[in-house]
Amino acid sequence: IDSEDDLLQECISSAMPKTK
Amino acid sequence: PDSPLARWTKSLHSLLGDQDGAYLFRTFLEREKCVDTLDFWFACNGFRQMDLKDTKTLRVAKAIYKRYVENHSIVSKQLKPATKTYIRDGIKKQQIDSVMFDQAQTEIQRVMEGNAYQMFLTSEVYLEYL
Repeated sequence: IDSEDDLLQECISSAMPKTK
Repeated sequence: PDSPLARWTKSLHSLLGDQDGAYLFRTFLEREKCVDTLDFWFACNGFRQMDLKDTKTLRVAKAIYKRYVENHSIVSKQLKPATKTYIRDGIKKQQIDSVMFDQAQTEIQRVMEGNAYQMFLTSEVYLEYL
C-alpha cells in the first residue's frame, strides 16, 4: 500500500506539464 | 512571437503549462523557500482529475489537507480561514468532491500571480535562462 507521501507526489506529478 | 518565453510572460497559467517554464519557476521558488505553494497548486489540479469512486482519492485529499492546509505552512498562511474550515469539514465528514480545493487553489494562485510570478520574471534564474 502506498504511503501518503507517495500518493501526494503521484498526484502532483500527474498534473505537471509533460510536453512543451 | 509564440516562443516559450513570450508565452511565459503572458500569464502564470501559460508559464505553468509549459514544461521548462514550470521547472524553472519551481527552481526559483525553491530558492525563495516557497515551493510548497506551487506543489499545492499542482496537487489541486491532479486531485480534480481523480476518480471519486477510487478509495485512493480520499487518501489523497487527506494527504493534501495534512501537508498544506491544517498546519502553519506557507500555503496555510495564505488561505482564508473560511476556506480552510470548508476543506477541514469535508475531510472530517469524508465528503470529498472534485472541486473541494478549487477555492484554495484560486487564493494561492492570486498570491503567486501578484508576488512570486512577478519576482520570477525579473529573477536571476529567469534571466540566466534567457
